Amino acid sequence: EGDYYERMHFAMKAFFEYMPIRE
Amino acid sequence: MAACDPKNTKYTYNYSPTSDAVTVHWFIGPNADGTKTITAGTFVTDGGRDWTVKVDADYSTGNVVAQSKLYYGFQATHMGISYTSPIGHFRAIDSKNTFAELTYATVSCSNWGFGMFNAYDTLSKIEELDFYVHAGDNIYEYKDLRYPDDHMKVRTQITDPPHEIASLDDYRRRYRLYRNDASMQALGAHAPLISIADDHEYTNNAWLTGAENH
Repeated sequence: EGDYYERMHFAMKAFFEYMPIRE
Repeated sequence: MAACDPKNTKYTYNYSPTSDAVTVHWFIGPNADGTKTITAGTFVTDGGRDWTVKVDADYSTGNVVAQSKLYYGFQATHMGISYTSPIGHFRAIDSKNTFAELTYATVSCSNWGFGMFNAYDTLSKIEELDFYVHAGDNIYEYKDLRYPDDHMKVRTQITDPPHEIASLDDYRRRYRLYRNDASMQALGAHAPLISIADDHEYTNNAWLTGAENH
């Protein structure tokens, strides 16, 4: 299932890639 | 295509080309065909960002009339083939913030397997919609047939990826699945999105050191 914090990191990276939020 | 995070003179948007094109041309203009532009430019993207494009486009120098409709689109060429995006639009806000009122919608808890994405389609037909807020749970992380189960799932396509998402590639694949929904694309092209992450964007009911399933 992967390390929890690593998973959160991946999830937020994908969120910022796909969600239209000013970087 | 998605459109979003509006500011009074700026508009940030993103778009995922279907190929591994590296240079994407974008425009904002007063008409949908892109023949007249207020501002335009290029953005270089690659697999390191899953070929997404983010542009912070400043249209403040374009003498734009407040509340007028502006159009935007993208074009990329890869291996000799030209790809053109659907055209999106939004309403301009001038630097004096002269809007007397704004009309927005709030949505949340968008579980692809449960369907009801027709709510996005309905909102995409509301002409006066200025933007919409997604209050969280833009995607769900579960494996196929976990939630919804086979009795509740309304889609025949297998959830992609079929397992619970945990790696960067998994999350990207899940976003792609959601963003392939025609109703979601229609709303994305119709109005800006202000998006908020809740828990299902990574895992259910997370707390300081873990989560419900972890």
